[in-house]
Amino acid sequence: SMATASQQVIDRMARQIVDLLE
Amino acid sequence: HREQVRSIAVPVFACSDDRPGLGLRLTEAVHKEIQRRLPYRVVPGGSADSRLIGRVLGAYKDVIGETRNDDPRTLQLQLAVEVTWTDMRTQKVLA
Repeated sequence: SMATASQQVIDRMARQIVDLLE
Repeated sequence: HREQVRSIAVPVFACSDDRPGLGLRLTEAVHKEIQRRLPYRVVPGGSADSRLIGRVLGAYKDVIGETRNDDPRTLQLQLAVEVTWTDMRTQKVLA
């Protein structure tokens, strides 16, 4: 669904942000 | 210096885009990701020894593919986000 797809984008962005903290 | 960081505060990201809840949803996803991957405790602002401040600068949704009836079929969502991670004891920017 659209909501699921946008959540995937949000989760991917969260992973990229946390990459910076490693 | 990162080895000395034990806790991190991640306040709700500001969001200049008007999509409802986007800043909050992204912040919750970052909380989960930190807890899953890093040894830092996520704690409320005042007591943390580091702080991650985030801001959603923009969210852009485009149609990149259509059906033969011109209905949207493939959409692209792009997010632009700025984050700053600061050591609250030294005020040094860590990332």
